[in-house]
Amino acid sequence: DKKRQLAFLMSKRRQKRDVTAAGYMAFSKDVLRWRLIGEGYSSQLTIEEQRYILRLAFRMWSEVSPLEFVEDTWSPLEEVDIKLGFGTGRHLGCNQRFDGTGQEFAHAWFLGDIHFDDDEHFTGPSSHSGISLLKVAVHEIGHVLGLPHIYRPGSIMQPSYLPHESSFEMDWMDRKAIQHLYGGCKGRFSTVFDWIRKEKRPNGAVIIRFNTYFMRDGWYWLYENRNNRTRYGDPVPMQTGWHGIPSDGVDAYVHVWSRTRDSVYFFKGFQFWRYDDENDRVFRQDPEGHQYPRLISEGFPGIPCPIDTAFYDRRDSRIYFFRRTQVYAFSVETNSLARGFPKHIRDVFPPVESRDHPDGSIDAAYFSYSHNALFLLKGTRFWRVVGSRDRWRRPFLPRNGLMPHKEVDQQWFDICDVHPTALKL
Amino acid sequence: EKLFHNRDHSDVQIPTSHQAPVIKDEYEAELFLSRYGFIQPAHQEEIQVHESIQEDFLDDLQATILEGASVLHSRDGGTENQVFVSALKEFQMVSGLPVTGVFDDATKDAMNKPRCGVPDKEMDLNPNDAFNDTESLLTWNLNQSQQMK
Repeated sequence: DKKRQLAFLMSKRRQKRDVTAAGYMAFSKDVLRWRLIGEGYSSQLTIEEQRYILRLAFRMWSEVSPLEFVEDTWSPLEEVDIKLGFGTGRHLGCNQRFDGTGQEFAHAWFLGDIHFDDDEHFTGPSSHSGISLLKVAVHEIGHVLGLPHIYRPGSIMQPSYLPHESSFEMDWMDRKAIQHLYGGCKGRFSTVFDWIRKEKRPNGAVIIRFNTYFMRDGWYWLYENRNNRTRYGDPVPMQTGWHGIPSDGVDAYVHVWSRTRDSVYFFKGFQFWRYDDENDRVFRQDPEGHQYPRLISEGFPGIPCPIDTAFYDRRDSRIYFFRRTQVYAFSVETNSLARGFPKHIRDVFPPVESRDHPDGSIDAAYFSYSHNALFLLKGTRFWRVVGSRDRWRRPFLPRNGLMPHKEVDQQWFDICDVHPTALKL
Repeated sequence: EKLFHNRDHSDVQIPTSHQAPVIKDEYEAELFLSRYGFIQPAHQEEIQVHESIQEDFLDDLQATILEGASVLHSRDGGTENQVFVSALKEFQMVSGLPVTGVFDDATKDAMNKPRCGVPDKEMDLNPNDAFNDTESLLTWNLNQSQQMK
């Protein structure tokens, strides 16, 4: 009877897992629930500290994989996917006894439980002594998700514990290991842009820097081009970094930048805002006396709303607005719609390969200073716009043509959602 | 409580009974290598039944496997010693140590370092049996227990 009962419980839990497309055993759902069980609290840290560290550990995996984790303190225990607890010696009904202080500090079971040896001196992230609970938790969660030990220096899945480093993060290979099991992170974006920063050196010289931002609904990521990843700890809620912008996101970002103009606009619905870089928030009233938010129809006569996206083309001083299959070119010099517009998107941006075209409803038009190229993003794909260098090498390419599409996550890596409850830890 | 005197508890004293046994000789090293999968147990019919096997097999399965491995080591010094040396070399290699095949001080230190309890290599109890799911494992152990009786 005991065997039958145990086998029944095991088979129920085994249903949570399936063979992935890659042929590996892994969780078969995207949102996993976890709980630090009440009888398994550590005697060394406060309960809140323990829960915070575990929330952070789960979030770190969420930031590099399509998995989301939510702390579940209310459901029946058998519905919780991953249970965690601290114990010493014989603990928590586990058949693998802990050995006391030293050597084994934790273990994890493939079906989802993680046990920490409370005879070890676990400490919080800010401590430089003891054993980092965060580091151990990230490691053990890796096992629960299906990763084995990895002997590569720098891997979070090394079996032996290395003392506190100033910070530890998931490196490229660890990310690819988990993505080999669960796939990469895909999704549409509301807008993508390079934000220009001007810094004045002591000698008076002005340095231009830029940062790349991806926005999706109410949160955003800073993308570090040189590191091929997002900033550690992202995504961040919109209101954290962009004050006065609608908290549920925007439709478009435009930076009008010429010798005589330097204005940044965010568009949402029927309105737009101008951003005050000096004070790091939107203008309530700009130096020209305009109050914000302002109607798009007032600021950009002839442009319909809502728009899908927009970008500023420095070559002809026009803002190109996209709405469904139409493109509207707006001259900032004359403050009016350019002659001949609107035009069909295929006419303005013809396909290089005839069947490979987004055909409208663009999510984001993004000029990248890093790539020195304009990209149109739609869904999980992007098309690069033919530039002058392309046409110099291959004159047969159409002007403003769209190169064959590629996948966004093969150009900009690891832009992953986290569970909404994990946005603020 | 665990005794301490400093404000930051940095001098907390761990009773000896709560300290993990230090690995200091080849026998304990062999247990370590077995525990973490560097030494695979022999086929089940070759594992000698040890007196400490109890009916509560879930609790002592680990001990059974380790004891079986240690019996394996001592039964035929030549062959089993090669198994031990081979496993030791593998551990040294993955740990970034000089691959000597000798249980030296560096290897001893590495074995005594804090580490995760998950085996580095899956233990294949019997290559001919599907021990990858717990149901089969439970069945095997129940049969063993009944056979002993």
